[in-house]
Amino acid sequence: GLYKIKQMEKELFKLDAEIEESLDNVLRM
Amino acid sequence: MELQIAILKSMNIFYREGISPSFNDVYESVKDIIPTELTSAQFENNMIVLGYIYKKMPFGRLLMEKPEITFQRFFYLQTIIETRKKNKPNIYYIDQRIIDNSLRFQKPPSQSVEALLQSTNDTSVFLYIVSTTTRQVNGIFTNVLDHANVNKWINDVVLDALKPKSVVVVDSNFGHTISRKELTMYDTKADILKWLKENSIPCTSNMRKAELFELYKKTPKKDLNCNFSSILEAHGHRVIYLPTTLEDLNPTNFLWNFIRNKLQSQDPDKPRLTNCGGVTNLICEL
Repeated sequence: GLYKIKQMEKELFKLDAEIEESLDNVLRM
Repeated sequence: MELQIAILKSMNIFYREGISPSFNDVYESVKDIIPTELTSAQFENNMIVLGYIYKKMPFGRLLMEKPEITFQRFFYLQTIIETRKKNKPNIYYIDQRIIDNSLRFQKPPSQSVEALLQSTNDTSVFLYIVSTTTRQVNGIFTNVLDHANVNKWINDVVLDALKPKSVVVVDSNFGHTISRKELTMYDTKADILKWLKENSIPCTSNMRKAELFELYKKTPKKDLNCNFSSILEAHGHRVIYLPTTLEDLNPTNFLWNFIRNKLQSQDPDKPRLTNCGGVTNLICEL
């Protein structure tokens, strides 16, 4: 259980960083 | 949480291509990532609950997550991930559950649970702290969930249980469930003085009751959260708040699923707290 939570935390963190970049691309349009 | 991750993945794909999707675009895209039984309308509602909005932009409307939710998530995840990297990190979770014969063990509603506890005799709240490292659980069953009780529990139990420089994770709405007893002019001077001191309002015992009550009246109550976090921080611990949209990242859910399953397996037709050894025993069993 805790292992899955740790994985999800890392996945979310990585995903958020990617979205921050891709959203900036849209906002610059 | 899987749905939430799938939504973020989908949003990322659209944004990378410079597209501002509609709710329905995301719905169709998410269905390719994970199977969902939600209708388009239910899905849209879920996204709204998660904080997605259409924001007016010079180029048109942009579907995006409210930045405050994104930022809250960032700070929570950054802290917890960094803490987990440490050698033997001391991470604790503070949580509360309603204990009654329904055996659903739900978290108390965001507003005060006072009315709920007063309306029935066989309902209480289990307030506890659990360590994910040592698996220790320290908790109390209480029928009065107010600031005084919570702060007493923090001072008498939690501070003893915590290892030095621990990180304590608490739900964002934890403070909202704790009721605050309002003082009146009929309370004693000692009670008013005690309240002012507990909330760090400068005053002395030489002051007259009228002056003290005036101070109480003038203190903005909305800023006075349950001060358990300042107590913990004063002892060198760090308190971080788990955003509402990340509740699935709280491992205490596993504990309650375990207890629910255990109760069901003992008496699947009519599980009752009294005929299965009680929740306390099950928690001890952990």
